Amino acid sequence: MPTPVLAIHGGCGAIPRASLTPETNAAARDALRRALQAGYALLQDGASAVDAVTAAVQVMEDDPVFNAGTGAALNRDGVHELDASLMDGATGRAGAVAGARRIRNPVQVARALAGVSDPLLLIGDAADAWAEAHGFAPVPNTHFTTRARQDALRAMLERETLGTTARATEFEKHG
Amino acid sequence: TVGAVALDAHGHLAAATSTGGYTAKPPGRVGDSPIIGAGTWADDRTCAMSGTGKGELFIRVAAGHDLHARLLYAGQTLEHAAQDLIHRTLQGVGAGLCAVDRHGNVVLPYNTEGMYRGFITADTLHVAIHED
Repeated sequence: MPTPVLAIHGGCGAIPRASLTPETNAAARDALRRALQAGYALLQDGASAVDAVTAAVQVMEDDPVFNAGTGAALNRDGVHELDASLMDGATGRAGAVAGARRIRNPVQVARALAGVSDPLLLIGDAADAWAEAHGFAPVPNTHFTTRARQDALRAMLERETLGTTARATEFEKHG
Repeated sequence: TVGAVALDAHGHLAAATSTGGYTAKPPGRVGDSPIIGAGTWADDRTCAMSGTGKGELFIRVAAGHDLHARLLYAGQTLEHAAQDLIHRTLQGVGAGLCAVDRHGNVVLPYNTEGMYRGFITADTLHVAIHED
């Protein structure tokens, strides 16, 4: 019997070491630990890898430290458009949503789509509508907004005006 | 972007990815995260992976399926395949991933200044941001 393993990432646009405050450092590490523990607790109880990755990603979606779910980046119109997917290695089944605006935890809907396998990928309003029709309560788009992401959008649009977009930091681009 | 990969006690693999894209992206832009075979992949014969970084490049090189194919057809180790994908194929663009193979080996390569990351086994919980 294999020994369960869970690995996660919270994005490669990490805050530069020189700009990382002790508070942000602690918050990020705490969120990573909680995500790992949430998923691994399921694995230790004999749950599936699908259950584990869903739980781990959901913790990070709900934490404003990361660019997913609450705390997601804003598009140039000031709107959150969320993408998510899940794939089950045992069956090859997969599910995904793109451009969703009202799904609180997109990974949960991706998982539900993997369960039906057709459709596999839904976009925009169709993704939101399918989620709501399958019992996922919608949230307003502003549910995902944080001050940091509003500041980042303002900074990026200003960089476009000034022609300095190429010098944007990973944090400005991806949070 | 956030992602997770797992190997369960039954020997099955899974991967999931979720993201808000990037700041000031054009409305309607779709990145690699929801594209199966680009930003997310899982196959019990090889590995599970979740990517983070410049999504357009992940799509163009079919990064997730590329990693899988290196293990399945070329017999590469997960470590070798993932490092080559991030540091050679995706060199010059911000990219990272987490992956686990069917034996339970974990890799967390990235080519940016830092990547929020971690892994957990029965006796280890490790989290990191930069090269620490």
